[in-house]
Amino acid sequence: SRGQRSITMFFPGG
Amino acid sequence: MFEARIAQGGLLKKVVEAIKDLIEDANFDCNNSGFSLQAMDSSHVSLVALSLRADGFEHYRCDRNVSMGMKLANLSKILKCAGNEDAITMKSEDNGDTITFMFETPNQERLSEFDLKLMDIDSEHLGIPEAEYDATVKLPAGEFQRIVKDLSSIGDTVEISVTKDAVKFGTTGDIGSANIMCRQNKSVDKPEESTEIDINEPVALTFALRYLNSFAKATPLSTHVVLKLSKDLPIVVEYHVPDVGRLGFYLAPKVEE
Repeated sequence: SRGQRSITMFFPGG
Repeated sequence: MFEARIAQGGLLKKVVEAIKDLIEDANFDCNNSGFSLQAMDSSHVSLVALSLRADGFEHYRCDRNVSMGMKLANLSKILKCAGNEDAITMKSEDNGDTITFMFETPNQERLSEFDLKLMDIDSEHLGIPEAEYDATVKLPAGEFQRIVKDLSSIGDTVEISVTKDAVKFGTTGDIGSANIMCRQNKSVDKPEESTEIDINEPVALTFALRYLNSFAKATPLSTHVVLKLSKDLPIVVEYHVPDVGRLGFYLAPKVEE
């Protein structure tokens, strides 16, 4: 199965 | 105080219609250079980034930076009361707890005023890094909308793969599978029908169709949509509004578990 990643994994908090 | 007037009020209506089902509430940030918004959907899978430049408005004044929290459903209710051809003026006092929307018909015979209560919204601001993408695809916005809609009737996810001269959208589901290929086509009589591919590296990534369908609600904003893809990075789905700004959506890829 395929998992959905969170967008926060890619863009750091600013 | 903040005050901005846009003659094509329909544009503002389209922007809000494009994002209101994806994000519940958001802070609209205004400063000297323009009007912007960044917000994640409630599952934190996608991110919306809107920017409307100050010079895209007929009149724009922002004495100090303000952040105005609004529930998108409420903003949509109010903007639905504006005609597509109306000019819209937004106005808010510094530290005010409302924003006023003024709608003016083109013949200036009807002037309406709506006040929307502002809210305090805690929002996490993410830094979107500047990136060089493996592949950039520019295709007619209506075409992209149709592709993601059609594929949704077969599967839940789409694999988007880009090579030098074509972009392919593929899905698989219980009833079967589907593949749609769009070839690069720069030299068309009608520029609004062109498909352009700019590639450094062939790339293939899988995304949830549900989100892409939601992004495609921005179709009325622009003739073209720009897709930017890099291995293991979120896809960027961008709608440019000439002379005014851009609405960008970022969607995290699916991964093999």
